[in-house]
Amino acid sequence: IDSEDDLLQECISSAMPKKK
Amino acid sequence: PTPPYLKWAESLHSLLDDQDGIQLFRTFLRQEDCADMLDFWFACSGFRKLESHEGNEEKKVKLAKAIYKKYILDNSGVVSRQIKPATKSFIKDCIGKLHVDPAMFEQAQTEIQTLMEENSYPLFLTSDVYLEHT
Repeated sequence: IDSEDDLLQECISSAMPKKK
Repeated sequence: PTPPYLKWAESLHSLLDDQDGIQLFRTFLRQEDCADMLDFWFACSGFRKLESHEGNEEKKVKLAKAIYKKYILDNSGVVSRQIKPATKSFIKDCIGKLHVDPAMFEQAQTEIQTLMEENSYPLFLTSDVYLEHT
């Protein structure tokens, strides 16, 4: 479960814009 | 220069292109109990990014399953309730056949995006959260 959540979190973060 | 909060009012896309804008929009959506819509939207974008890389099939399948389980499987969830039954069936089929298609979440993402554009986003621009920030 944890690793699934981590994977999901990583995926969401990867789509976020980078700090300007 | 245009202050960021004015840019956020131009379009949903401008808002979602700015970290601070996303954070404030999330605060608003949390109050409305629908922050999952935003996370789902980004998860779909992240999935598509992963799809454009070669290899890593196992990771893609695992991620597709994780997105499905968290946002779509439970019909009472805020994301699941807004996605058309046909769209959900399509995603379920892809997962069942272990066929992770780059486009498998695209329709669902569009449906959620339309809803945010027509509903949550205009509400956000007149919300206390946004107005206090400005």
